[in-house]
Amino acid sequence: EESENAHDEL
Amino acid sequence: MNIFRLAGDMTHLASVLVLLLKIHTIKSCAGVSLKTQELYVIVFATRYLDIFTSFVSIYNSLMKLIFLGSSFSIVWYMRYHKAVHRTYDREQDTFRHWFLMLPCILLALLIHEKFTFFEVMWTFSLYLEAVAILPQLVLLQRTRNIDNLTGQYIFLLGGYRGFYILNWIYRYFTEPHYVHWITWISGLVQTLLYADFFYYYFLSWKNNKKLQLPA
Repeated sequence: EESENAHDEL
Repeated sequence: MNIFRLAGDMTHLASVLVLLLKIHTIKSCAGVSLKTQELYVIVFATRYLDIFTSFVSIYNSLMKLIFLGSSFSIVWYMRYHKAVHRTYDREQDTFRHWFLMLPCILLALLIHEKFTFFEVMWTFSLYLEAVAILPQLVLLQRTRNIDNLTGQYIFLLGGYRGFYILNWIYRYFTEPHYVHWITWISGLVQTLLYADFFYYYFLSWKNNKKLQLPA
């Protein structure tokens, strides 16, 4: 889950 | 989405619009590094590989398309549009792509969060974005003749990075499990590269003088 939320940035 | 992230994205968008304005309406790319623009094409193409496979929001997908489309069109203009190409400082813009890309490829293969194709490409794009501005900064040093739009373009681009740092600090304190060292360190390196430029930009703004970098 941790690396998922980094990918919501551009 | 917090206010810092939005401000960062909007400054990024503004920087691209300023550059497109210069190229499209004035038909000039003087002082703009084609090397940096080509590196940005590679940055966005490798980072947004997931554009069709992972959906975050309409906002995100739209912005990805804008950044991909604008970077491709800027490179197209500089290479193939006759009037624009004529204004390109080819002799001064001599930075080698591979000199920046190779270390970033190696680093992404060695240091990443997960060893998957998408994740390594994503990490590579972070490292490359951190240094992609270097050919542009070198070109500025060499030409020293900086027009307002080019100065504003780089100022906005640096501003975008600054806002992203504030966004990370905000997210770190408001979201559990939000720890991304690779993104943070490469983002910090990228922002620091602008420090010198910012210093002279503010100096010229304060003294109401034309921006000039020291030799």
